[in-house]
Amino acid sequence: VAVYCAPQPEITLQDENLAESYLKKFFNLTEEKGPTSRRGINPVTKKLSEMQRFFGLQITGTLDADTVAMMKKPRCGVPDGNLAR
Amino acid sequence: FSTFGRDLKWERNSLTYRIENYTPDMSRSEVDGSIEKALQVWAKVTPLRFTRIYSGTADIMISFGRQAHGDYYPFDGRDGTLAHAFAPSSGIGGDAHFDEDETFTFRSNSGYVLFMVAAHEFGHSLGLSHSDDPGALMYPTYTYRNPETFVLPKDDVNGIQSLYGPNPDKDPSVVVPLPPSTPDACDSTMVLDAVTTLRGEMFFFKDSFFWRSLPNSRTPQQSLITSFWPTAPVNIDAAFESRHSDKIYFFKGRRVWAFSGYTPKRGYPKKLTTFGLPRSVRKIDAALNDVQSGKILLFSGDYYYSYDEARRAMDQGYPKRVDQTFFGLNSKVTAAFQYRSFTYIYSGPYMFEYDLRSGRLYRVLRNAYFLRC
Repeated sequence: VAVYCAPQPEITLQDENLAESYLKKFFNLTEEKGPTSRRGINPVTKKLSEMQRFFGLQITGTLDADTVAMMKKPRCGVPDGNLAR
Repeated sequence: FSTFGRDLKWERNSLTYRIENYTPDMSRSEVDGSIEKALQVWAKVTPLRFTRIYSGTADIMISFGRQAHGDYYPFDGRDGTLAHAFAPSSGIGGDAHFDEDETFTFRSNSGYVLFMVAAHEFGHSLGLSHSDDPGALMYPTYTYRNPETFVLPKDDVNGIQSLYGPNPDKDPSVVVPLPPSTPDACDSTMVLDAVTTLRGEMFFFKDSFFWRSLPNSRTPQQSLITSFWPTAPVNIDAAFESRHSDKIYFFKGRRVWAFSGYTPKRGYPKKLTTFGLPRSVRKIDAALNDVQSGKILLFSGDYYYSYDEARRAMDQGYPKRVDQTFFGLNSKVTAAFQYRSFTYIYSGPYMFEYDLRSGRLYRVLRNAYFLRC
């Protein structure tokens, strides 16, 4: 069976920095300090899943090409979801 | 849609606005016109009315600034964040700020259409937060739309009217275009415009939208066609993927567009005759690429044609009647594609699964079989 898949572009360090800044700005990612950060789900994973759910992307909690592409789209500066309130 | 909460709305319907400064990208009258038109988008569907003032403090103060510009939310240079606005309240509430590092335009898509950006931001100024409906004006990302033909989508009308109610002054003699609503993958009566594969994924087209169904994802991602293919038409007639040339083709009326992934191919759109179709064919209803034979089947009315991609010529003996080859298919073909060696022919909300070699019909399925709700 020949499966044709687009070569997925690598996720660069620049993409990771973009993602962190994006999630802080629009999805209220905060610097987790102290005991909470050692317990439970990684905050970046949680916020990434939240963003992927909002934009109808595949909810993986990890940074992939589609998620980075969505983060690079020009947009409004008002945060998404509950943070806006 | 979503709002900032019921307490964050204006308690009166007459609001003032003031344009504090201008962008050098456009003439002053173009900026004035874009801002006025953007406010009227919301006035048309609510009791809200807007009056411009030229001094003092207005409810909605409008300004252009770059980087740190006086609030706690600095802009970020070109692209990225285009503008922001604040929910209804006193002081900075209702104000809208536009990033001067962007290129704003009156109507061309060589920059960001100020009218479109402003109409979105004024949604925030009036109490709307972001919508996750990809067709909504209040969707967070920017998509070019023609300001001359723009009609506020249904989702946004529902949102703003949940805060302020409908426009009491609607003139019954004036016919207003229905607000476009975003097609719903769960609508079992929906008739898709076109279906195709693209590099291992499935794409379903309807009106201005498409769904992208990833192999191991539960729900397909819905987007505006023009947010991925800005030069492509909407309301397309047909689409197919050529694995041989790694191109996807869109058909609408007598024209054909071609893209490699999302990149437009030079020299397109071309005419239908490019695929050997006679001039008498004014449009096609569906297209599919038979991977095994390299033939492109083009459906038009009760007939279909076979185009040999390698020879770049129409095969002899065509057109043939659809019901001659596809047993049980007695209604209009609306879309077609191949997936894992099966051929799927859509007719209305039904999908007929065939083996193209034998012409055998295996199953009659619904849209939801591939396009999960």
